[in-house]
Amino acid sequence: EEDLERKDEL
Amino acid sequence: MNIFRLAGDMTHLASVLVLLLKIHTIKSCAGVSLKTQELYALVFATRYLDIFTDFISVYNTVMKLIFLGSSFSIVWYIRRHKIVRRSYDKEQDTFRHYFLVLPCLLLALLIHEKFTVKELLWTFSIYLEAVAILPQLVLLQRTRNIDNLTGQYVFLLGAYRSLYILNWIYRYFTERHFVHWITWIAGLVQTLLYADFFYYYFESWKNNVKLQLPA
Repeated sequence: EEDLERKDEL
Repeated sequence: MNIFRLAGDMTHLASVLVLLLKIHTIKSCAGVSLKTQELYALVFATRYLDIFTDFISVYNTVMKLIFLGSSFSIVWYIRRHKIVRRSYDKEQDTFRHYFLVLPCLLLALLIHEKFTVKELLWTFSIYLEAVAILPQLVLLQRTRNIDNLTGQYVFLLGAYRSLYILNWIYRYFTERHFVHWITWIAGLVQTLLYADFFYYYFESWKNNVKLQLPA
């Protein structure tokens, strides 16, 4: 599964 | 998004704007490390490949474009702008790129979450970002005379990293969210690199004297 929070971080 | 994360993003944005403002208005890049700026351009280019594949939010996309655009334009200014490039002190900015890039590549190949191109590039960018400030810190130590804007640029970058750490701690306590340990360690290393600079920055601010790093 994908870590959406990680993707959101810059 | 919590307050630490937002404040972190804003200080990051401010750091880039301070640097662009300095270069654009004073037409000087004295004290700025081209090596660090090129490493950041590489960090953003490898990390933000997902703007082509995933949409997260308008905020996320806009910020990514700003960081990509600003890092590449700073590199362009220092390398190509006919006035700015004259103020670049090549003799002092001698840190070798490969000295940081190769170990980070190797580390990303050895330690990662998934073995895919996108994931490896993301991991590489996390490792590289942690150490990309080193040429700039070395340059500051060499030039001794640090102008206000360069000092503020490095201070804001360090503040951004510290706020990201607070953001992860906050998220752990409020959401029970674990940031992956790769991100944690790289983030901690990156923040610790600023510790020395912070010490002298606050000392100079407290005593109201010009910032100077010891040789």
